[in-house]
Amino acid sequence: EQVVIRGIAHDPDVAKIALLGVPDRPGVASEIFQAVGGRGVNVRMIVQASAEGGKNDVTFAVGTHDVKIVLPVVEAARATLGARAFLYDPDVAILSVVGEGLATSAGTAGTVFRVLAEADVNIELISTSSITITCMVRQSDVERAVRALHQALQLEQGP
Amino acid sequence: EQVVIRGIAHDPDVAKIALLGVPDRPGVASEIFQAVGGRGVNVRMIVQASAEGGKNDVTFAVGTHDVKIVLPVVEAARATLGARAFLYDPDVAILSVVGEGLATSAGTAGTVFRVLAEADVNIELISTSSITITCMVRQSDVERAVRALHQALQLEQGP
Ligand SMILES: C[C@@H](O)[C@H](N)C(=O)O
Ligand SMILES: C[C@@H](O)[C@H](N)C(=O)O
Repeated sequence: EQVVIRGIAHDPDVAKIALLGVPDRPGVASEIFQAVGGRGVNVRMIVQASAEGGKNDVTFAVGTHDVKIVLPVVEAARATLGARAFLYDPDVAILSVVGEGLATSAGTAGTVFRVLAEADVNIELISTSSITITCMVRQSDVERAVRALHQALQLEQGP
Repeated sequence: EQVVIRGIAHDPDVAKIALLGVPDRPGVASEIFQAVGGRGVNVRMIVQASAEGGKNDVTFAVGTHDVKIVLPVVEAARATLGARAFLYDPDVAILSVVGEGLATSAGTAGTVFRVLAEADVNIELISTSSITITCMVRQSDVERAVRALHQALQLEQGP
């Protein structure tokens, strides 16, 4: 099946925010992102892995310019939900490989991750679907990561 | 900015697999997904949140029919990487809301999560990008979740 890579996007002007130890029950993700969205903030990436012991962490990325709006919203959500803590890390970047048939291509995620590994880029967050492979990396690594991806994926796509 | 929702996709015939406690260093995601991809397995969703103490968990979904191929590959990766454990949960489903401008729409993720909350669907994993909002839920919840999303999103999009 044809894998079509439409493009590689990246943005160094983002920050990571996470709410740690939220209750794992319906309505929690809704509360957080309705509050954030209600302030007109665009959420660029959301990652939530499996809950443990009835608690989970919810991690997301927003544009650097939105941080001052989001932090008080997140602190309010933390208090309302009884979450243990929130985490804020501005020194990050996101990169995305967008295509069609990514999930039906057995190899694309492995290829993207191999290229990043060969460029000595540590992958901090991963969020994929059938259309997009999105990674969060250190801000200082993203340009090197994107150059490596352009080179490798171009070679594989042919002239 | 116009939010265009292209569709709602779902698949009840998936399983969740996770490698727990992998080392947080370049090459680990590459090792796992090159091995899985190398067996021709399509990875439907990958979620990885932040590492702690030099370790991380890597969670992904594959089609039910691919589980027998993937489990030995994952066990081999677990041993190679020195990961603490792997987790396998077949009783899950994935649903995706696909559109344009999702990340530039401040509200779409909150809306999707609100609709799921109102349908009393617990959201187990979340993976989003600018184009897709993907959630993993209990298999027994997915039909109700998808019906609720179709109803709610149709109303918001107008006639
Ligand atoms: C943690 C959060 O995602 C919760 N499970 C919810 O459904 O909202
Ligand atoms: C855990 C895994 O994603 C690792 N950080 C890597 O870069 O491969």
